[in-house]
Amino acid sequence: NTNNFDYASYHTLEEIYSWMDSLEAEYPDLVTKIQIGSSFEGRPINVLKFSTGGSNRPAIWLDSGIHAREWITPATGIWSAKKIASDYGRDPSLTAILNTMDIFFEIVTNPDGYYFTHTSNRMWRKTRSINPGSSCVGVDPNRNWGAGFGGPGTSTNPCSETYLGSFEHSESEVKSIVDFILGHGNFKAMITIHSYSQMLMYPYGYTSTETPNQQELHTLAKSAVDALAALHGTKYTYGSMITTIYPASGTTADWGYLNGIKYSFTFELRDTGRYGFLLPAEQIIPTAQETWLALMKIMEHARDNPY
Amino acid sequence: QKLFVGDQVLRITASSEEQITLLKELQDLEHLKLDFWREPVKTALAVDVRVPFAGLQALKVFLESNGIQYRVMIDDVQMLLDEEKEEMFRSHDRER
Repeated sequence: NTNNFDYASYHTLEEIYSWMDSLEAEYPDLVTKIQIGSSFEGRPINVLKFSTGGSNRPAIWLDSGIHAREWITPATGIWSAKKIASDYGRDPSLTAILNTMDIFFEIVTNPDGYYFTHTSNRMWRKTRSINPGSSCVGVDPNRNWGAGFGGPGTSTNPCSETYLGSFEHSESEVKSIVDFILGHGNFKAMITIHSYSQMLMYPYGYTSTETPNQQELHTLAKSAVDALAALHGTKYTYGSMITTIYPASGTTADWGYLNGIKYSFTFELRDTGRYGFLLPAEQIIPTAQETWLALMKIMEHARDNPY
Repeated sequence: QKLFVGDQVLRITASSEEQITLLKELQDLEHLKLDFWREPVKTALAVDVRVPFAGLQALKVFLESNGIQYRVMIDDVQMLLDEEKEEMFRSHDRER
């Protein structure tokens, strides 16, 4: 039962997958679990679809947990997904979003890596795929997308944490999303959630060229981080990836934008400057609550500005 | 289960491009087994790096001898992991 689930604690992959089944069972008219692929080690890659009907409606993509050790991101994802389900019909703005758009939420984007952080190495970041000719395992799934693939900010060394992989979309965790989104064909927003630098960024990461939508994305990012800060005072920086953090090629947000999804963003959730990836569980709810306000700003904007 | 006893996370603040370059060179020294949580990019952004216990002294000497400022962000990674694990066990035991 998702009402009795402890949202203020970190959970194993098994618990999260079980929670997904519960959410689907409790909100059968709104939530459907879809398996869009399998991980390298054969785990299902699950997405929660929130839909009130209609076929191939414009859609919003959310994902968390692509870097395994960023536990706060799936924890925030779980809370947010429950919020979507429980607020539909109660919160007028969210209800209006779901009456015109579908939301797809991939809570654990890197299930093998997440499992590995619980069983073997809490600090693991990458996928768990084997690299031929190397004893080092895994690819950075946020360098593996077909968006400036192999450009600045990636490593060709399989032992590096930013190893890009042998070719674009080599990771089934990435390819599954690519195939799903391109197959769907009507995504209007794509938000990928990382931690822990307190940033909200839009494309590009692989080039310093500004996107044609720079002004709109910048204004939207500002309104999102303002909304976020209003709750607990958490200060985010915002801007294009390359100017705000560093050059990074082959990223999710750039791929989304280059494939026609204008409202493409990447979050870096809160950091107290003390814990990094080991954010205490007591901060899960405040993190999720403030993030939700920013997510809503972006989703509302996508709803109100069809293209 | 990999243990991180005595590993620290350092928050490094570079004050010049030269120092950024020195930090970038550290990334190539695989024997130190440094885990960059935030990579050296520009002076405005702090660098966070998890340092295995065995390499702590060497890295701190390197930073201090090059005048690069740092502070210990996490004193013992394993202690935090133990707390995290305890918290998860407590959560399991809690009555739903």
